[in-house]
Amino acid sequence: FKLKRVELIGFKSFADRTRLEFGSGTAAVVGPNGCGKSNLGDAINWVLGEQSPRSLRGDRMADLIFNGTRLRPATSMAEVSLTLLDATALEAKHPVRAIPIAVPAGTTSAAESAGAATEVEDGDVPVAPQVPSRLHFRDGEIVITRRLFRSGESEYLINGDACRLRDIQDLFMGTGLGPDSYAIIEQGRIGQILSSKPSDRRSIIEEAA
Amino acid sequence: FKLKRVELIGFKSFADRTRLEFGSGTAAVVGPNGCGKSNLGDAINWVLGEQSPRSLRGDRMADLIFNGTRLRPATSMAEVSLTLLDATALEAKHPVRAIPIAVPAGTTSAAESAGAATEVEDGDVPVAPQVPSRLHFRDGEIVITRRLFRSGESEYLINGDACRLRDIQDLFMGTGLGPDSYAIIEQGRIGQILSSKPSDRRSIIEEAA
Amino acid sequence: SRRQFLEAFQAINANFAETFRTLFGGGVGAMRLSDESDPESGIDLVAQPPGKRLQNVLLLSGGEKALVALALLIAIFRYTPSPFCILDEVDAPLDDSNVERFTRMIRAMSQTTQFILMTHNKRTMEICPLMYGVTMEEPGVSKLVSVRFETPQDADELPAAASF
Amino acid sequence: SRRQFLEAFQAINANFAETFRTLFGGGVGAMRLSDESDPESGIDLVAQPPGKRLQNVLLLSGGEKALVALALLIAIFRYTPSPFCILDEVDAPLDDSNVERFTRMIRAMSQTTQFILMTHNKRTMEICPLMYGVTMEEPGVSKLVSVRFETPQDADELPAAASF
Ligand SMILES: Nc1ncnc2c1ncn2[C@@H]1O[C@H](COP(=O)(O)OP(=O)(O)OP(=O)(O)O)[C@@H](O)[C@H]1O
Ligand SMILES: Nc1ncnc2c1ncn2[C@@H]1O[C@H](COP(=O)(O)OP(=O)(O)OP(=O)(O)O)[C@@H](O)[C@H]1O
Ligand SMILES: [Mg+2]
Ligand SMILES: [Mg+2]
Repeated sequence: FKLKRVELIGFKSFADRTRLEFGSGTAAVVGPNGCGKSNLGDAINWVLGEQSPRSLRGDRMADLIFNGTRLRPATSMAEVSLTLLDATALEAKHPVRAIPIAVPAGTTSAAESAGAATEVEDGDVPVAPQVPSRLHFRDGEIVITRRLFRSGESEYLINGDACRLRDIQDLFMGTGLGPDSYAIIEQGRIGQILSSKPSDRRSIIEEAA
Repeated sequence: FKLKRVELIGFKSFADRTRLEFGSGTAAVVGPNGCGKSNLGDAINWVLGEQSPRSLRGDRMADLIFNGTRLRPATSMAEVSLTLLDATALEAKHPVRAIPIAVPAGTTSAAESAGAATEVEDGDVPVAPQVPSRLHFRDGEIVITRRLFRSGESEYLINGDACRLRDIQDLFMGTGLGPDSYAIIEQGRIGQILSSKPSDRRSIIEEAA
Repeated sequence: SRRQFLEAFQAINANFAETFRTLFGGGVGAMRLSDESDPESGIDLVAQPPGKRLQNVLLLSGGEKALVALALLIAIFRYTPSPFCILDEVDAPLDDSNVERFTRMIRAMSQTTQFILMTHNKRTMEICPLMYGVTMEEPGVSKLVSVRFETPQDADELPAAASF
Repeated sequence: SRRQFLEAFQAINANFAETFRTLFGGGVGAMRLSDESDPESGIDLVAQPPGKRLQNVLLLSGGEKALVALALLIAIFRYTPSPFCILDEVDAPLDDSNVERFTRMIRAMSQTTQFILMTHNKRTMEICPLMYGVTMEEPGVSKLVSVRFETPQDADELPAAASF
């Protein structure tokens, strides 16, 4: 994988749709205190599957949705998409689609729903996405999206298809990415590897093995 | 009180006798990573009565004694003295003496021993201090000293007289100084007041009251 | 006693509102009793940087958290001056404009409280009339090099031995 | 499996010894199994900066701890390259000469791993071909200003809007 793009809307202080393109070199993120740099790191940690609000510096998951300023109302959805480049294996597993569809929360993974008709459970109401997504899917790219609504519901999507958290975690198995990954060092936590328990250090090496 | 001088010998990386004089203005302590800046802060925290090795970034109290380098052997004692200026009350309580005497560990406070003969308990063996102390006591000054020996014994002294930890704590009651004082912010802990429990915050305000 | 606590709480709270405004250049900072009816109640902190909504202090950024903590500390010192105060690299998370506000505040407080600041930041060094350099010329052994200069511009003429 | 773990442990340990030497300019860094005879044993870290005695990692300074953690992280990356790595102000506790060594290491690793560095340090910005400025011109709302420059000296010509 190579990281190509991050897009966020309604996530913490990023009220408007914001897009960061990455090249192959190192990128610096700079700005005054409190402007939103660490919020970007939280967004990437969240879309990779982070489940604990505490690890995202909040009390509840709703703290992740833009909660307004003096001049702007709070929004009702937070969405983050990660576009990764991977010319190899992924093509076969997730056929690329042109338009993302909103699928009832809790459905099975994209690969399964592409093959067989899904059983509609009681109470499934399709939730229309808040904003028409401008994501485009190209060959060799994979786009992972996570949405959270004020109601507490959250959706995961791979290339526009609803999927489960497990599907996203499977994608990143063995690459060191994923929630609590050693590849994401949050602010003030660089010394944590040293003060953690010896058994925690072992699990970091096991993950890399 | 006003802080006038700090003297240390054998405390952490300060193998040789080192003296810092303070004037009335702000003092900066600068230097490369690992040179000993935070060790100075630990020394002041320790002489004010800090009992927990963990708060001094060690595992055991013996970690506070200089443990040698490739070219130097470890020392067997750590000593830190704090000289404070206070023209008022203190004069009456601790008569100023010319020379510090080594008193058996565990004796009563200086004021008591000056008045009445102390009962000698079993096994009291006077411990000669490692180095003849060059402390001079002047009017309006009070010198607090703490020593730790490899054997684990520690001594507290006020103006050269052996005393108990309680005596030092009594001196600083109500000034905000003392172990775990809000007036000493260790490296990396400035945000701790915010993440501590509401009841801990209350005890900080109670101490200041 | 309870009366003493409440008196201290109110006075420090008034100081905190002021030091918060000075360090953030505006906004609102306050202490609240978690439970007004409980005489032993804990204390919550609320902070609202200028232009932002009132939020849980956990959501603040690294630099904002350091400023709130410093504002509270100075508010306590204004009520019960402490003979001295040691701040070990508290300026590390701050950007240049917040270091400026921090050093201005320290300078104003240095009449009543003696500060000892461990720092790597040159702007912070500039406000200190006294500077101690700690070196390890002999590996593993700390030695002090003292430099006293009255006006900050002397800093440039620091003897080479003490330059870090 | 156990064999896989031991193989990874040994390879990463060899990397760690090397990255430690590079970041500290000498000395010894190593991982040790807390209990050799226990197949599920935890891992201890030993660090010995140049010229110092071998000590418990807790006694290291703030800057030294950051360097040890970075050395271990890079040692893991050399064994299992991760697609990208986010480091949020890890250079804050480092003095100038250690920032230099840190940025040299990142530059060397950027062939295999993509780094995203949140920083306030101008020396760190200089090694980044791409720089995103985050501003809050509208209070409470983050906006991005992107500046891409190929060679670091362009940094001085940053548009005023993005200067921080
Ligand atoms: N749900 C939310 N809605 C709106 N704003 C939010 C939300 N969550 C956090 N914020 C704001 O984001 C700001 C913190 O941003 P962040 O931690 O990214 O700053 P930073 O750029 O990393 O600063 P520093 O340099 O101090 O580390 C806070 O001031 C907070 O008010
Ligand atoms: N008992 C001891 N004997 C000898 N050296 C010690 C002892 N305890 C700690 N040290 C040394 O002191 C050093 C740490 O010093 P300190 O934490 O004061 O550095 P610092 O100047 O604050 O650095 P930084 O800028 O990184 O925070 C360590 O390298 C450690 O080896
Ligand atoms: Mg931050
Ligand atoms: Mg330090």
